[in-house]
Amino acid sequence: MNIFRFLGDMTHLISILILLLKIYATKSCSGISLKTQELYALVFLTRYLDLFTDFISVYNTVMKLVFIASSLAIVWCMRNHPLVRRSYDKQLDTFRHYFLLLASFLLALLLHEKFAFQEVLWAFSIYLEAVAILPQLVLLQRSGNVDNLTGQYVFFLGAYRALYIFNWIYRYFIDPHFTRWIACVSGLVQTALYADFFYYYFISWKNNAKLQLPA
Amino acid sequence: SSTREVKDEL
Repeated sequence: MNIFRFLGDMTHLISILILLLKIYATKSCSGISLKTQELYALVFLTRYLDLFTDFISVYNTVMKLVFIASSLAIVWCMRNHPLVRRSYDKQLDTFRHYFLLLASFLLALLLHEKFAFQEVLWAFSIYLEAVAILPQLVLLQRSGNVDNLTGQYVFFLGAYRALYIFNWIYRYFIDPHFTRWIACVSGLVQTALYADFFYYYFISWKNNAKLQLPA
Repeated sequence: SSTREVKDEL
């Protein structure tokens, strides 16, 4: 495992910890899209079916279990916790996420490494992860003001994607057998979706001002 | 396993 991959995993973990901290400390999920969180839970559940079939390393297994458990806990809190659910911006979280599910599934049926149950679901999880941030970005855009922890959450999530691209570039040169086109192309699309957010994040950071997205 | 390629990334 190279340094980019490891830092990518760590920023991914940090983003989830920031989200859990926000929900736990403020008992609020305002600014967070339940639809994006549900899509991520589905991404992890469909991709990590290999927990039952392949053992890669203790690190790999633990991280997978942490991602599954934390995403389910976040969805549960946003739906069921008496205080947290009241702060959910339901009227702003209107992105038609079923279209993302359908499109990802159809694409997975067409484009996969092998036509097998686990492989098709793996491709589905890759396509779905690439677009799962969209409801979250739309919600932020609609609310305009982004609170500090929500801004950090999306920033670290974007950093994770960017670091995975460096990881693939590194692997491409080091490991001549590394050709994972489905993951790499989807990853590029996914990272591109953050470009706009990153732009405004750095402007607010440079000016030492609150993060605001244009309407 | 031998039937599918192991995917080592998360």
